[in-house]
Amino acid sequence: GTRIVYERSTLMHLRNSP
Amino acid sequence: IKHPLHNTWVLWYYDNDRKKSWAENLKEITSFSTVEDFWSLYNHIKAASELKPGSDYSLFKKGIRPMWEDDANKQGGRWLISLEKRQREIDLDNCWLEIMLCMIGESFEGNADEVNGATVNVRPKVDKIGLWTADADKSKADVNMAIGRKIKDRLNLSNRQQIHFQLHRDTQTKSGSAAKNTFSI
Repeated sequence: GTRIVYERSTLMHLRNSP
Repeated sequence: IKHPLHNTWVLWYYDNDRKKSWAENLKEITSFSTVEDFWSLYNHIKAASELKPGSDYSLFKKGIRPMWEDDANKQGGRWLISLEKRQREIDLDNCWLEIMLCMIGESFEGNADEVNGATVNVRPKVDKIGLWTADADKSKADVNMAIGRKIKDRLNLSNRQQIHFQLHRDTQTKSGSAAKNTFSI
């Protein structure tokens, strides 16, 4: 199956989203 | 819509209450399976550097308990990152967060399924972060080495700052304070 991968930058970007 | 994670993760907290048994002191805090829920948890709890010495945080895949005895850990080992007390203010929280981001983001490429979880031990002199892998058998040496290299890369550790891979069964039977290092990079 496909793996759901997140780059560090994406995770950090999502930190601030409301 | 929340961003789903590949795995569901559980955060544990170990409180060093001498009046209680080890198992009683290990508490499951909560689980999460989205990026947003990770951040709301992370932003809500004390940072590792704020914990009283003797305490641990552990983040493990759902279904795996943060202990050697768990079936998923029995044959495994850990990459050990040691941080001096003076590094606690500067490096501990950043290192622990980076390790968690590596795990929840499945950053270990083809080896992500070999990663079970990680623990941060806050101790009086030396804090320790351990990333636990499922199988420390010689046949998996390249897998465990690749995981170790990824850790060094993501933590920006120089060649001088070594991390060590230890089999859990060596850590359990260690004499004195230092367990045998199977690899060091």
